[in-house]
Amino acid sequence: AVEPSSRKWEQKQVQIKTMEGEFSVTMWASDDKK
Amino acid sequence: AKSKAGESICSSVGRAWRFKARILGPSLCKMYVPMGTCWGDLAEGVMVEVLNSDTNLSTKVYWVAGIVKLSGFKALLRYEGFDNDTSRDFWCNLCVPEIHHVGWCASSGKPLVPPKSIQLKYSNWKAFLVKRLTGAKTLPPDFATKVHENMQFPFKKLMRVEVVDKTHLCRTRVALVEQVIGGRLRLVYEEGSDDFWCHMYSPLIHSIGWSRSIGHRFKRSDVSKKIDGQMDAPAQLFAKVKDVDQNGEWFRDRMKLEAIDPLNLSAISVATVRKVLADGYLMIGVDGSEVTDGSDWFCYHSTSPSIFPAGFCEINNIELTHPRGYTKLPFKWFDYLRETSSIAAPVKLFNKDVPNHGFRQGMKLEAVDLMEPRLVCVATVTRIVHRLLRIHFDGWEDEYDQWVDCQSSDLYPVGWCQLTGYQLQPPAAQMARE
Repeated sequence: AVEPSSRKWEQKQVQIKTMEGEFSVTMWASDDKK
Repeated sequence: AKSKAGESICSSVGRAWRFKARILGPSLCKMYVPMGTCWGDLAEGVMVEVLNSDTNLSTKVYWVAGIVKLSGFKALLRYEGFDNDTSRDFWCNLCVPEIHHVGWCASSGKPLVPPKSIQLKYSNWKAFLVKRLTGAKTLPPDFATKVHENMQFPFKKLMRVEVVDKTHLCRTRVALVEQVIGGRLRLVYEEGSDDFWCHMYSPLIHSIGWSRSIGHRFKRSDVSKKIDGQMDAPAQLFAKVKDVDQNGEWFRDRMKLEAIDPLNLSAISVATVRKVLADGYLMIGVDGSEVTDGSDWFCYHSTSPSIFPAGFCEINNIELTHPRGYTKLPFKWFDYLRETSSIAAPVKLFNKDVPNHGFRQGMKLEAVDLMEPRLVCVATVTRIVHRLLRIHFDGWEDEYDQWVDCQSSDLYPVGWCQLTGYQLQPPAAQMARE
């Protein structure tokens, strides 16, 4: 994935739960701390 | 019935108040809208977890949706899996509790369930979600907390403020905060039961002692003792104005200018500086006013975006309202200045900042009817002149349009009323049809 232009965004491991089970994906979420 | 009925019955005092409220309404910028500072994180393509309304299950289940379009606080969402099928797109206010960041369901122990109309479209939803979500954006995990924090306002019931006296626009008096909704305050005069609404950052309200500090007229209160619980609102809660240097070339009494007419917010009128106050404040009067005692003068800060140098309207192709009774038409500033032995306020003294506001003609918003400031109405931007917006109230005649600054605290994005719990006035035609 290409990093979005805003440096406030950071990569996060996000947990997903479906009827078939749980898994994780890497997504971008903005971070206030930066 | 909005300002229409109000206009037909209004007294000169009422008109004067409406005029005052309208003219001083525009103030601060969109940053004061809840979530204004963090809204930039949101854009088309951002993924959320949202209630799945396309299911036969008896329990609440959720599914992933992407933002297709943003309009104010509202987003057009499409459930993942519908690809280019727009038939199930739906609008949702992003700040409501039903909207979550991706990952919320797992942390809350709730499984994601695809909408039943596409349930059979993919045999492996896990693989689908991994492909769709990897590298995509979602809301920050603390989004709901941010929404909550942004809905907290520092003004509290029983706080005392100085506010313009609606029976004498040229002076202020003390009022108490009675109610706070979305940063808008219902103020009740300390001596009396009259109330009115304005935003907490409206230039109409000030901290106790402001009038004395700048030389503004003030109606002294006969209330000798504060009731328990009352307190003066701290000065730091109020909107700040720019510091100005009044030592050099500055506004002087009798200088002429153009100003949004407080008695007719649809118009910009020929006006005069009547009194120069401290800290950059000016008392302004509209030329040709029938009131001779100055009771309809109104206070503007010199940096106000609602006052303009002579010639502003002509340059920008806006009809300038000439002084009542002035018959030498078409109005020419050169002749008028000569006839009245006056001079125009120097152009360099006016606020010429034009923020990159992003408003475009035709955009919808929720706007305060400054003639009746408790009403927030469905409205449209119909004209833009630099930072000045012409606001049309949907369903109402053009004569009720208002000139409003782009950074006014009386303009809100679509969905603001829903978010704050403030009642939204629908377009007039819809109102008639209920």
